[in-house]
Amino acid sequence: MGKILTFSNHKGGVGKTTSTVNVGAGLSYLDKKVLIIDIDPQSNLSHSFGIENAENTIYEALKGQTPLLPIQVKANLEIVPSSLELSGIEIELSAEPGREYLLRELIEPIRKNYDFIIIDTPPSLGLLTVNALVASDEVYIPLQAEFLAIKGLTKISEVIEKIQKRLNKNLILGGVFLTQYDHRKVLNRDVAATIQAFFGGKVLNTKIRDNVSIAEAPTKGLDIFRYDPKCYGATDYLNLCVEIIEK
Amino acid sequence: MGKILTFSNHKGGVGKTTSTVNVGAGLSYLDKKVLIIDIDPQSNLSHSFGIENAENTIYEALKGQTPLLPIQVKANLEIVPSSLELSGIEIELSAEPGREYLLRELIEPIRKNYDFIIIDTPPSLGLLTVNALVASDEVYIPLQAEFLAIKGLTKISEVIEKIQKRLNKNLILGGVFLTQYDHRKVLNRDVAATIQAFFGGKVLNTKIRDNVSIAEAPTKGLDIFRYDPKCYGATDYLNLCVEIIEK
Ligand SMILES: Nc1ncnc2c1ncn2[C@@H]1O[C@H](COP(=O)(O)OP(=O)(O)OP(=O)(O)O)[C@@H](O)[C@H]1O
Ligand SMILES: Nc1ncnc2c1ncn2[C@@H]1O[C@H](COP(=O)(O)OP(=O)(O)OP(=O)(O)O)[C@@H](O)[C@H]1O
Ligand SMILES: [Mg+2]
Ligand SMILES: [Mg+2]
Repeated sequence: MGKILTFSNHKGGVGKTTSTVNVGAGLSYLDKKVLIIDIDPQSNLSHSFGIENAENTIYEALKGQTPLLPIQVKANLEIVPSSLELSGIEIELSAEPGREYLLRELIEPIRKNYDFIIIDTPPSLGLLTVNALVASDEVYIPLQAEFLAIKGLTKISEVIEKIQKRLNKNLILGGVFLTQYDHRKVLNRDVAATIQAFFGGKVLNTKIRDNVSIAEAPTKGLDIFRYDPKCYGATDYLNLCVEIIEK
Repeated sequence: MGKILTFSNHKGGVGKTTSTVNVGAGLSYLDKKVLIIDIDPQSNLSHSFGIENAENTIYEALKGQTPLLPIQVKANLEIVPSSLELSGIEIELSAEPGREYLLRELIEPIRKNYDFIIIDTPPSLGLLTVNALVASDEVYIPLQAEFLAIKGLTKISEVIEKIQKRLNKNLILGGVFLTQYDHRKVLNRDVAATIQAFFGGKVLNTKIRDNVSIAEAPTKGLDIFRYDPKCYGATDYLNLCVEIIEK
C-alpha cells in the first residue's frame, strides 16, 4: 500500500515544492513507484516539470468532475498537476459537508498502484493543506534556518494535533528538516540549534544545503538528479530519500 | 494625506515582510511619519519588532470590535500588529457585504496622521490581500530572481487589474523590485533580464542584494538600519526608500 506523505509549512519559500520534486524523483530512482500531487494554486510543482495549463488537474477532481488523472513525468514518476482556478476552491466548497476528506477519497482507489504518494501544499493552513494532512500517513516540515521561519512552528504543530484528534488519527509527524542551509552563516547554525531544542528527535539528520543548481533545475523542467547529479543538492536529497524510506 | 502602499506577492518567502520592515523604518529615518500594518496571520511583521500576543490587533479591528490601535515602535514609526486568529477571518466574514472595503474604512480616520502607511500581506491572493489592495494607492511586488518566482506574475497582474476595475480605480502598480539578489549567480542575472522584458519601466532600479545581516536583524527585533547601518542591506533599502518617495 502506498505511503502518503505531505510537505507542509505555512511559512513561504522554505522549499516545500523543491522537496516534493526532488524527494519524488529521488524515490523513483530508488525504484519506487511514486505519485506527486500539486494542490497549490500557484502550481509551482507542475511548473517544475514544465507542465502549464494542463487539462485535467486537481481542481476538476476536487470538484467531483473527474477522478485523479496522473500524467507520466518519467519512469516510476507521475504527477497530478494543479491549476490557478484552485485559488477559489475554499469558498466554492464552503457548503460541502466533510470537505476535508475529498482528497483522501480521490486517492483511495489508486493508492495501491504506488509505493509513495507525495503532496505539495500552498503556504497556508487552509482547506487545501487540511485536505492533504487528512489524506496523509506522515507530514514532513521543511524549514529555513532563519528567525522568521521558527515563529510559525507552534501554529503548525497545533493544526497537526487538531487533525490527529478529529480527522486523521493515523497522521504522524515524519520529521522536520532544514533547507537552504549554509553552515558558514552563524544565523543558520544558531537557528538549527534552536530547532533541535524544540523538536529533538524529530529533526532529520539530513540538511539540504544551499545550492544554486537546485534553483536552476526547474528552469529546464528537470529534477536535481537529471540536472546536476554530482552537486550537493543531489547528494542531500538522495540522503533525505533514504532517511524517509528507512523511517 | 498619507500615501498607502502594499507589498504583495502570493509566492512565498520573497521578502514582503522584510521590505515592509525596512522600507517602513527607512522612511521614518527620512523624517516621514510611518504606520505599518500586519495583515498576515503568521504575524511575521509583528515578530520582526519583537511583538508577540499583542492585545489589540488587526483581527479585532477587522471584526469591528475596535478601531486601529497602533503601537509606537520608534520615533516616526508605529505598527498595527497581527494575530494568529486572523487565519479564520476569510470564513468568518464570508457573509459580510462589501468585506473587501473593511481595511480601507479602518484606515480612513487616521490616514492624515501619517506620510506613509505600508501594509504587509500573506503569501496568497485571498480576502486579506484584497483588503490591502483596495485600501492602497500603490502596490509594490518584491521578487526573487528565480524561476518559480516569475511563474506567478501573470496571476498577480490579473488580480490587480480586477481590483482596479471593480474595487479601487486609484490603485497603481508602483513597481517590481528584486530581493535576495546575487549578481554572481547566472540564474539571478538571467531571471532579472526576463523580468525586465516582462515589466519594462515598472522594474525599480534598486536591487536588494542577498545579505545575511538582513536575515539576522529580526532576531534582535531591529530594522536593518539599527542592526547594521553600514551593510549592503541598509544601503539598498535606503535607496529603495528614496526611489519610492520620488515616484
Ligand atoms: N536548497 C536550496 N538551495 C538553493 N535554492 C533553493 C533550495 N531550496 C529551494 N530553493 C529555491 O528557493 C525558492 C523557494 O523554494 P520553493 O519554491 O520550493 O519553496 P516553497 O516552500 O514551495 O514556496 P511557497 O511557499 O511559495 O510554496 C525557489 O526559487 C527554489 O528554487
Ligand atoms: N535581501 C535579503 N538577504 C538575505 N535574506 C533575506 C533578504 N530578504 C529576506 N531575507 C530572508 O528571507 C526569508 C524570507 O523573507 P520574508 O519572510 O521577508 O519573505 P515573505 O515574502 O514575507 O515570506 P512569506 O511569504 O512567508 O510572508 C526571511 O528569513 C528573511 O530574513
Ligand atoms: Mg511551493
Ligand atoms: Mg511575510
